[in-house]
Amino acid sequence: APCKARIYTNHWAVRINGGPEFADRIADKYGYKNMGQIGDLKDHYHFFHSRTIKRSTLSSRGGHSFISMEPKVEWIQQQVVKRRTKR
Amino acid sequence: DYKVAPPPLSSPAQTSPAQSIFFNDAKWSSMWYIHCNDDIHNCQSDMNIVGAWKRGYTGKDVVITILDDGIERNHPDLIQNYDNQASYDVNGNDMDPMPRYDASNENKHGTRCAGEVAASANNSHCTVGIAYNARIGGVRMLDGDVTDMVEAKSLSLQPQHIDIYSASWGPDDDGKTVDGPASLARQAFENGIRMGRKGRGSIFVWASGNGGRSRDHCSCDGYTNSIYTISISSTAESGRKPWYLEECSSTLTTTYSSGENYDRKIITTDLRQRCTDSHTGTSASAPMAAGIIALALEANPLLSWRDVQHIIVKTSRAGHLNAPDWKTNAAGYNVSHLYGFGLMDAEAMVKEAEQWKQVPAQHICVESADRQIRTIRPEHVVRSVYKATGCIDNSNHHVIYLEHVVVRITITHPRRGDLSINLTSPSGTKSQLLGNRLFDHSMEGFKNWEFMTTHCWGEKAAGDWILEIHDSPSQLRSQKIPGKLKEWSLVLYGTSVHPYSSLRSDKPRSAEPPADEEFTEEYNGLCNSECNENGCEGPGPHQCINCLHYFLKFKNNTRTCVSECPSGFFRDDRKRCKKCSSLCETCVGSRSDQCSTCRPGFHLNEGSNICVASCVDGFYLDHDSNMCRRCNENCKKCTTSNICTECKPGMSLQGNKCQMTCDPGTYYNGHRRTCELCHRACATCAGTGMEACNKCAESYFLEEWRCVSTCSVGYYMAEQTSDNGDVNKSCRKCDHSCYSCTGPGETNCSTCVNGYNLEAGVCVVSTICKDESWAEGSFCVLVKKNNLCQRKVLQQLCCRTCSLKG
Repeated sequence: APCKARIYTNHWAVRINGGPEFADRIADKYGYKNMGQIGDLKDHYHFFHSRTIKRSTLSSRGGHSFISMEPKVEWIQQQVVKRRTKR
Repeated sequence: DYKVAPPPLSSPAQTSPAQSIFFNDAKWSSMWYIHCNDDIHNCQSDMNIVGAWKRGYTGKDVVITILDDGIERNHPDLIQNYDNQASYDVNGNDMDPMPRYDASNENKHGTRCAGEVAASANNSHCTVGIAYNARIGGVRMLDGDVTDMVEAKSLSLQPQHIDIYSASWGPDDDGKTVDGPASLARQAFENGIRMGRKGRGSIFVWASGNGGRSRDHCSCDGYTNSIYTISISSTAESGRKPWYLEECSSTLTTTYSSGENYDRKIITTDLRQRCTDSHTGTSASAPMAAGIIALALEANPLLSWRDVQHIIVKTSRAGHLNAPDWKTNAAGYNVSHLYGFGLMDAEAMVKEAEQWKQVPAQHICVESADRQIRTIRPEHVVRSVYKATGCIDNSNHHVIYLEHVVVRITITHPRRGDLSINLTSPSGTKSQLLGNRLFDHSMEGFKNWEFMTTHCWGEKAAGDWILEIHDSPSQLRSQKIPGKLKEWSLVLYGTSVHPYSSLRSDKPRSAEPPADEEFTEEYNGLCNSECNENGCEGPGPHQCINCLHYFLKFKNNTRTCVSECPSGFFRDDRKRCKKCSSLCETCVGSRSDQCSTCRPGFHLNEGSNICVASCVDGFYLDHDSNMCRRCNENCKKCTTSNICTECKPGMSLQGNKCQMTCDPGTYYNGHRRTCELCHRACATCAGTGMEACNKCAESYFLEEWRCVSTCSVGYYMAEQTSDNGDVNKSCRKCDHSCYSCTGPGETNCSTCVNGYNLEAGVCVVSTICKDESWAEGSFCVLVKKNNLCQRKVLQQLCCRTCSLKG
């Protein structure tokens, strides 16, 4: 049977008010790499952290987690692998 | 048929409608779902794609992207239409969506989907796409970890450039998963419909679930369940339900795809520059639908995402699609859980698109939540009624005419698959929001899950909505702990003005994004008396929002409210006036055997309730009731209920009745229904006893009405010779003056009554008269003339006259 546990990745979606340059600074501060805006979603950025577990059944905790305390970080979500099937 | 050169890219098709189109693509003649309208292929319903082509629409200037495992952009049949700007590799984070090749060719899916949409025409290669002049791109996003972010990136790629996003994937169709888009993907949907295509809204086309064999239900897929996606179902060539198909109320429309192993499949481009005729499943239907929508967008680029859905609802047809639950909703649309509104019709869509007026702005009415906790007991039904107003108090959210209906439900339950949920609209349309799922043993229930139905499209929003939750415990359920309905609420999407009403003001088309205006025009005058409390849009009975009594629908899809159904119509349980059979004047149903009265010149047949021009054998016309009523038993023809004129075989007409024909010497006993023996004195008879003889037996003679062996006293044996020489003997009454006699007349007496003496065969009075009586004279003459001398008193009174001979 396929694994039903949530599988967390080392990618985050972050909503930061302040533009791309500010997002870059925030990403650097906490060890992330800003991969750019998520599609057409304004103020939403793709952050990647190379020093966290690539795939884990536990959500990632560490110094990088304090990014959520930043005042301009409105929302953050560690990405979870979803099972998607071609029909 | 003759070959016609394909239309050049920049101009519409040159062919006239009478000419058939021919392309030199290798598999062109095998594309059975395209060639429906010729005489060779025995096709029952056509998607009319060639019809749209002949009108000049081939998808030019429309951009479609396939969200999948990549696209082979250098495939000979795709290279001409490939659009780099409509493509991206999310998995590899670069611009090139070429698929990853391996021994199993597992990443062929996207290339197959792309070919259906926009494979080039008349290039000798493989197939022809539905929109063979459209621009086609691909997003490689399934060949890696699919996360919320990956989906959002894909769904929001170049929204001002890409018109249509086609997706043929989703959560597991294992019959036990409940999953859908997370926050980023949902945001991508909302951004897309709000701002994509320069404000007209991106078109998201989604393949419905493939989990038919797992008894899955596509309402548990949040992608197909979304109002922003057009959920596409599949049908086999025969019109039968494919084995993989799921059913749910969120499906909007259907295209052809594969069916059983012996059914034909879809032809398209394959990986490694090949061609395949084995593309299957709902995966094949979504790109086909995307191609058809592309044709409509070419016909009218200003169509909004909701206009496209309206056009699909209006033009899709049930055709020969086989489903047990086809129904007509109150707006007159045929809809089913397997196929939505039916098979797509490309030509009808482009025709509608050409003259389409944009629908009014969408209103969203979030009705109050019902938070009363209800226990869901095993093998019981929980029923909850909510009286929706359609947000009548808020003009910005007022919904009168429905589009999508969403129900948010929170349920706790020990076994989720045992639940089924139905929703009934105020107009009586029942949607199955959830069916039982045999393999879903989850204890998680539903947490504010949004179920969606399209089945109420066009209906009125206000009124009683009924939610029913059934708990059907499966044998696999160990605990019979009851579940609980914690909360449910309605979200009604639609408009406050009729979407196709001529009352709406016409706005000239513009290339600029339309402002978010409302076309609200309300009528404040008196409503017709046939309108109910929901009001009206004008003074006429055809402008009521809901009828007080019944409504009559016309062929042009308009309707009017009436107090009673007119002659020739009957009222059904939904207050509709429906047509009787043509010969009925009044009826209880539409069949020919459901007449109550007949049109002039016809008569109602008793028992069968059909109207006939003349009564058949066995029936007579009752003029008072104008009915053909049954003759009596055994009667073949009759004029009234008890006058028979012709009997059935084996019966004989006796008077006005038919009775069984019996042998001579027997008679028909009506009580015992058998032939019984006559009295021995009778040769033939009509009943029991010697009194019922019709003809006497041998050695018996007819005396008055009976047969006797010897003549009674007062009777003599008379002989009569018939015309054929037969001698008939019978007993006849003696003369009144004789007591007994040997022959007729007063001179053949053999004995006399008391007071008379026999003298030479004549009976004379034996009394010696005394003094002449005062009565002698005319009085006594009368006494003698009337044979009253036998009476003693008169004999004494008229002694002399009675003594005289003569």
